[in-house]
Amino acid sequence: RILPDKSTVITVDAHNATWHEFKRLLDAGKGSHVSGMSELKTYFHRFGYLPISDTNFTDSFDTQLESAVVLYQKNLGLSVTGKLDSDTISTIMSPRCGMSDNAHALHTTRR
Amino acid sequence: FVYFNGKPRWLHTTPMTLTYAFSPDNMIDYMSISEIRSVFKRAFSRWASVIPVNFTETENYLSANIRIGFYRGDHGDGEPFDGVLGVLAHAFSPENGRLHLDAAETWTVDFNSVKSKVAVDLESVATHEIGHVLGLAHTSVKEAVMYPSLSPRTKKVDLKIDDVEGVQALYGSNPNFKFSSLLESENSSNHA
Repeated sequence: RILPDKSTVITVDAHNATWHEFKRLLDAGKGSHVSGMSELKTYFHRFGYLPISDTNFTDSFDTQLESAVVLYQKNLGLSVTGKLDSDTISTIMSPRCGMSDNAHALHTTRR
Repeated sequence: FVYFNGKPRWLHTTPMTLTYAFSPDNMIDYMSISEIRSVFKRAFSRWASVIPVNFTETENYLSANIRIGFYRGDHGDGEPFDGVLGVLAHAFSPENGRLHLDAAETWTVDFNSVKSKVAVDLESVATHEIGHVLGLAHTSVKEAVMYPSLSPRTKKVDLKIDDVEGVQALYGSNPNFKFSSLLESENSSNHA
């Protein structure tokens, strides 16, 4: 039996399967309520954007999430819209380093 | 560039030598150890070319300053890996020295021979994580090595001005390093 080449077996998108679901949140902004928003909050909490002790997140795009999105967009060099635009969603879905983005105290700019 | 809280750095005497070793029990089997050693040697040498720090491989894993390994899922440091893509690797700030890569990734050094859509360039991730080991946190400069995300089948191994200025502010400059060469290479890549 001829087995398919390894490269043809893998059908995973070029983004993480877990984070792939964030695609459905495209264009969501403050006040919206979309199933799966709580997972995005978990993502932001993990990477240092939602420093909330209560991790029982809801699916509402609330003020805290908006602040997290703005901070994320600033930290990742994206246009700051406060919304889940395509650039932001695409960056969120990209594979990344597991270090938190908010373990820093000193932001320094080039002279 | 950005530093961790408290701006931690390695405090060895100058000229500084940091040793690194690979975990004898936590490696991947589809890349040879010599291939992995070459990848990390190149990654360390990039940082060593800009700061007065030497990196030397040692066989003694437990006593090495920097300890490198490939791990799956929950591996005991409170930062479990998540399978294919997602989180690729993580490292700890100075002077912890742990550098962990997600064993579930399709690591490669050659995209011509590995056709998987989810293949990840080991050298790019190694170079990024060494930056953390040295004391750099994530930058917002997309072109820089210390930017937090990396798409599959993408190579980003050359240090950019943001990376160099950040690490040199911690350790000083390698006397043989010339900023002009970096500017020239950035300009030529921008034109390309």
